[in-house]
Amino acid sequence: APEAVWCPACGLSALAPTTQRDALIALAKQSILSKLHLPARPNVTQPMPRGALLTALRRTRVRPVDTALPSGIPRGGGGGSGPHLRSSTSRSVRLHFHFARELAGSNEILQATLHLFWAVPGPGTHPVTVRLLQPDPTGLNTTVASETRLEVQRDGWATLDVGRAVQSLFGQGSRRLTVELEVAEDWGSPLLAIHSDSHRPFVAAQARARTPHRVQRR
Amino acid sequence: SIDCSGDSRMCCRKEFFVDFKEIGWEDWIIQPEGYHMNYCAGLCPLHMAGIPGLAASFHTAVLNLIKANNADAAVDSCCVPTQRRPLSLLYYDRDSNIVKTDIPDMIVDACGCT
Repeated sequence: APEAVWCPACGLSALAPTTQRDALIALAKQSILSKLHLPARPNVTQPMPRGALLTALRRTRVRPVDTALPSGIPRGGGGGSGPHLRSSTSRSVRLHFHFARELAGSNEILQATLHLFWAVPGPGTHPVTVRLLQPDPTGLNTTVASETRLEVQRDGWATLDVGRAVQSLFGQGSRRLTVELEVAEDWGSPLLAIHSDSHRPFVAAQARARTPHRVQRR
Repeated sequence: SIDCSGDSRMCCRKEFFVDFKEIGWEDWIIQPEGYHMNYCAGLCPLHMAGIPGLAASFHTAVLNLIKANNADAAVDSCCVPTQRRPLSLLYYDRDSNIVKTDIPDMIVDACGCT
């Protein structure tokens, strides 16, 4: 529109979303090819199997000092604040948050937020998958209640809304929220700072006592 | 800097991820899986001018300049990248060699008003 303030990226917003997407993808292709001084994308005749190639690359890359979690991690407290670490493999770690009985009792959870402090291993973007697990009806296994993929770029706190998951747990009579974090192989353990109290993951929940239903008399 | 969300009209950073598999490039680009082609968009009204990353001192200087030279003489400022980083690519070139290249300033991390 003539009165709109002109600037390079404003024109994009006037396009229909699909046209906008196509325009951006065409721009990305052209930008990468021109920066690589390629007239067109190369036609690879016999690519190596991707898995074998990535394994070989991992082997060639100097592995960072394994940042396995120190063994003496203090056990998490109750009250839904400190996590218990269990079954952590090199790629993933599980945090168990136990909520105090009085919170899980006759309260309505208004909101609940998971706070995680990331300590990234180096520059760039590090993908992390955060899964909220809940016990299945038998209570023997866990099922994935929700999965969120994050791109972590720098150290610092990140928050995730876990309100719905906590409400459904309480609805099932459970008082334990299990969070699984999965990272790429070469990240080691994502929550390096977990053993320092000031950076331990925690869940902040806001609840309201359920007022007994008042019967409205007409 | 601000990431664009919903209908924010002020200068902000729009995230846009190009998945190489979706565009059929995953056979020749080995790593990474995609390219964060973020870009800057939004309005830079005068009072926002000169705030790349909210540099207060520069902001004040610009405001004084505008007052000194009466506002309507000042040109519009624009929403541009203020922080960028390289895109590291591992790919097959035309001779099927595996090449690793870092292309500078390809990923926009932050936007601000000129």
